[in-house]
Amino acid sequence: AVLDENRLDELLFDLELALIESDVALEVVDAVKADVKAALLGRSFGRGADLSAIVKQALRDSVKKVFVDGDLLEIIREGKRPFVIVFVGVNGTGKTTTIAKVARLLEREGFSTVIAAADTYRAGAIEQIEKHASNLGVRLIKQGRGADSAAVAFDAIEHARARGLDVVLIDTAGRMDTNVNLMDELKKVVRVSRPDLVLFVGDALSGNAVVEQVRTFHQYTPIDGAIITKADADAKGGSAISIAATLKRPVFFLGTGQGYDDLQRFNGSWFVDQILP
Amino acid sequence: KLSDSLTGVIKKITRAPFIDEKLVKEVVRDIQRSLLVSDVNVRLVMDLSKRIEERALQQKAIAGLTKKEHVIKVVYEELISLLGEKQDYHLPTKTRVMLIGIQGSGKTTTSVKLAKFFSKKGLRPFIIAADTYRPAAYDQLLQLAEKANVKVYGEPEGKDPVKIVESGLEKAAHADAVILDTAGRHKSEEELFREMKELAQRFRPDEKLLVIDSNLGQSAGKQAAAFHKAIGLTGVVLTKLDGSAKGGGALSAVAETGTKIRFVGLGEGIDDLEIFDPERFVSRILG
Ligand SMILES: Nc1nc2c(ncn2[C@@H]2O[C@H](COP(=O)(O)OP(=O)(O)OP(=O)(O)O)[C@@H](O)[C@H]2O)c(=O)[nH]1
Ligand SMILES: Nc1nc2c(ncn2[C@@H]2O[C@H](COP(=O)(O)OP(=O)(O)OP(=O)(O)O)[C@@H](O)[C@H]2O)c(=O)[nH]1
Ligand SMILES: [Mg+2]
Ligand SMILES: [Mg+2]
Repeated sequence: AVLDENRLDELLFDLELALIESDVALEVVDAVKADVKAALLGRSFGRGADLSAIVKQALRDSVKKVFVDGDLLEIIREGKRPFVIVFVGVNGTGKTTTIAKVARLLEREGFSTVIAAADTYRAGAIEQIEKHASNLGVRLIKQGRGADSAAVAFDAIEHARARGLDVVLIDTAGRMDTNVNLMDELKKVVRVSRPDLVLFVGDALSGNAVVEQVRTFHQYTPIDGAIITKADADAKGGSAISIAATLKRPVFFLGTGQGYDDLQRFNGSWFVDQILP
Repeated sequence: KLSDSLTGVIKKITRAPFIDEKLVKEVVRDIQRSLLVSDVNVRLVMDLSKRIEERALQQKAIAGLTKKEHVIKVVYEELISLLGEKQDYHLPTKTRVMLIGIQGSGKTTTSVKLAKFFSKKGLRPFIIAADTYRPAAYDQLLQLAEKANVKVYGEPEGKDPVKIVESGLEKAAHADAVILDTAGRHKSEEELFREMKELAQRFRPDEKLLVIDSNLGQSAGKQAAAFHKAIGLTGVVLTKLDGSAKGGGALSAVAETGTKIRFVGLGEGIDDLEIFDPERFVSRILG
């Protein structure tokens, strides 16, 4: 029997719903569906074929293709010194906490690390990351609240260079992609720090807005990868798929809690199997 | 892009010489997409679509409206009916407001915005800083509160939020509006939910407001329901509506808790708080 469009749409409907309910952005669902249709439409299957299983597997494969593999530790190992990473994203997604987790991981892997308190804007931001740095025993470079964010970043990089440290982690203020002034400021921070990686920190709980956010951030400063936080909050985390599909760069880690060890290496295949079991 | 999609829908309706079943179905499908892109819950979108379709096809259009204008009107009305009319925040002479919500949703910032709102209305505010987990949570609140000229009680090294609430209530004896800022938590963190219940018992709030990030997607309904089941919510504050997110998740939060959205956050500043306007909210979703 030849698989026609109506039958295929029928078989895809519930799966589409599962993706949308898992917070995969609508345009990403459309793209994945188009991919499956291109692969299966007009093909003929034997009479005993389990069409719904075939379609489901095709959809799984199509979603898995969205992910680019990447090993952050390897990239850092082979990178220049000091290796500079800037963390960016909208307000409250977990950038500062994620930097603390990454610092813990790097120290454990034998990399010497310095953190730049370059969120010079938000109330309590410097104090927050200062406490993390002190808990971790990691050096922090800061200036006063209201200082030039790019200057703090530059300061930290110079410090790392002078002391032969391996990695500089730069915290930035959360900002809305709709705020042109703040997006311009971010562009300047990145231009001054000339980082090896700019990582977008996204929230596993967020929905469709991530697509536009990632696109806009990427326009202002090329994004090299992402970390998805709050994966412990019982959300399917489809935003990871939306971000990966939009960026075409690796999702390096999942944040799975508020502790320093709550960071696990992202596995796209396992992730998709959770959403489409 | 969202407004393009609905302009497309309007063009379809206004260019069509008369409305028929096929056109209505097409219009509904376009509206479904607008709703889903705004993070409205999938089940809610399905229910809404069925009702919109039935009303559009069966109801007689109101005199003076073309059948086409009737369809658009139906969509608006269905969404507004979920949210209720715009209502000024009912101000008592004394009140205790507890803020709860998921990590990073905007509770601490909102507590100061609310304090400023209350003081503009002639109520003397006081904030109790009961987040004992987040590093420098007290510093953050102090710095924000200083701008709003509002008193704060907190214990920078404090480990017991219940004790902080008790001491805070004593210090807040002369205040009219006492606001309790709490640590972020989500429904899978049982211990934190237990703590939240205990805080609610000690604080005895008149208002329990769930602070929701407008970026929150399809899990909004389930999370709101869990908070509601734990301590009973009296309202919702929807933050970060100054960003790209449309806040459609808030519709489920309202549906699951039988409460209303009281305020919206439109920025990081202490003045960036407004009374919720359902018509503006819906127009933004429908583009
Ligand atoms: N449950 C959970 N909470 C997290 C995770 N990552 C961060 N958080 C919490 O989310 C809240 C916000 O984290 P921050 O690190 O301050 O977020 P941010 O992006 O730096 O925020 P801004 O700088 O204000 O934009 C804090 O309460 C964190 O503890 C995670 O993986 N799981
Ligand atoms: N643009 C914008 N940012 C907001 C709004 N409300 C809060 N924020 C920002 O969102 C981030 C998180 O706000 P917080 O007040 O720390 O959130 P919280 O819920 O107290 O976080 P936890 O205590 O860690 O759970 C901060 O960067 C705030 O400045 C808003 O309405 N618009
Ligand atoms: Mg931060
Ligand atoms: Mg807080």
